[in-house]
Amino acid sequence: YNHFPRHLKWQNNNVTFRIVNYTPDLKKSDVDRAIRNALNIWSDVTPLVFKKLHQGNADIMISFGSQEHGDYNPFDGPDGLLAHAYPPGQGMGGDTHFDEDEHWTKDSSAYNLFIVAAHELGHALGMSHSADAGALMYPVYSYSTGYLLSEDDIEGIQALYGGIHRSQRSPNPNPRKVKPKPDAPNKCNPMLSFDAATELRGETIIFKDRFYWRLHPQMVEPEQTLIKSTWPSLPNKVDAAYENPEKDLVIIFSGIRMWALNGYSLVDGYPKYIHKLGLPKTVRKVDAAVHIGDTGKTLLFTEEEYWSYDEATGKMDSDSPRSIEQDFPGMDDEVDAAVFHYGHLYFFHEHVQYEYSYTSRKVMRILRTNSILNC
Amino acid sequence: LPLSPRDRDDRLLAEKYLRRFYGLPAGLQGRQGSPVAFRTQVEKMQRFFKLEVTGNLDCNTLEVMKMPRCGVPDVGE
Repeated sequence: YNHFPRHLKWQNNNVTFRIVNYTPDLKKSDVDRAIRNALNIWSDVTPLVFKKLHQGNADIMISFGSQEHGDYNPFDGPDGLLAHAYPPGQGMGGDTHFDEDEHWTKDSSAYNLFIVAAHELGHALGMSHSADAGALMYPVYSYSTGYLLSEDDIEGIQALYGGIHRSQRSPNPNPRKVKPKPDAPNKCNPMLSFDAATELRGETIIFKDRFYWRLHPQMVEPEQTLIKSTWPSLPNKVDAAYENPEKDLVIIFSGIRMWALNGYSLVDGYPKYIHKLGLPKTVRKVDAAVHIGDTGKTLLFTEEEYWSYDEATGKMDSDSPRSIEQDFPGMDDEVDAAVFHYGHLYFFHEHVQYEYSYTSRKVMRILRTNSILNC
Repeated sequence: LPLSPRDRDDRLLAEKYLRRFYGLPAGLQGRQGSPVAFRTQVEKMQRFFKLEVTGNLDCNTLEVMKMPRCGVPDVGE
């Protein structure tokens, strides 16, 4: 997290706000609720108390305007700049402006006013931008569901105003209310494990928590992105994934459901149940999946066993499930993720990666999981 | 080589982005600022977004610059 220089903050925990005008995109009550909920996000974790004024000058003056709107800091029409706010202080300090040329919504169909307001009001309280891609104070817009603040955000705002005083805590707090999102995983953490890994048209995609890393052969630095900022309808956690290059599809598994991607686009007709592949109903999760181009088979790993799915016939091989330990000597652990490169399988389990020769059926090398991320 | 129109647009977009969010000093009216300052600010932006720090306007960097975002600068006053 970052603060503004000199850690600018309101000197008094009672902060006033006023909504000066409204966007025609939403009902007035919807705007009121979005702003109030956005303020509550911050007051739930600090001693701050927000009081609404209906006239006169409030600490935080909230308004909608387009292009040049009175502060010599013009907006730029649709997209691009969505809103901005000023750090705590007299006059324009704390004031929060939304670009009226955007389309403001209550859902994910356009820019969600609640999410943008929560971010901007973070500025109005003294938070600057965070470099954590999963933080609310990250500068790029992304739609997300569930609790908005990450641990990084909460740490930052409490560094300015402190936490909630015991006397202020409500007698029966709603456990679902304050549930901070974990920080973005650090790719060079030596103990890093993966949730899933797959190829995608020559790139390698690695899933971990709410994020994925995208490795491109010509790019040294993997790019970390929120899953939902690319695929809003995918869940926040992926269990397994594989690419079937013949069909130009990537299949993504989460729980008992699976999705298909063609390139980066979700294929219609998904999600489907994983049992459509022939997995029994007792299988509730696929740990890892990998397509072996040489045989046309896709291996689906579940706990100590794996299933072999024949892509050409669309059927599971009759001798499935088989024992991982038996068919892959040396691999006596569960598999978190797997990819297939030039005749070698790469099994990932916790912080260890096994380079496995598929033809000679033996472990060739043992590496650290995140060596694939150039760590 | 002269810049292609597309490169010129990307350069202008990048300069505007870096001036607004990373404090790139404005060059003389209508003329480009110093290449060193430009490169330094590109690196600063790439470091902030955990992109590969190249100082060049590669496609990943331009892609982030074109994303919808908040209008508050990412660094400094």
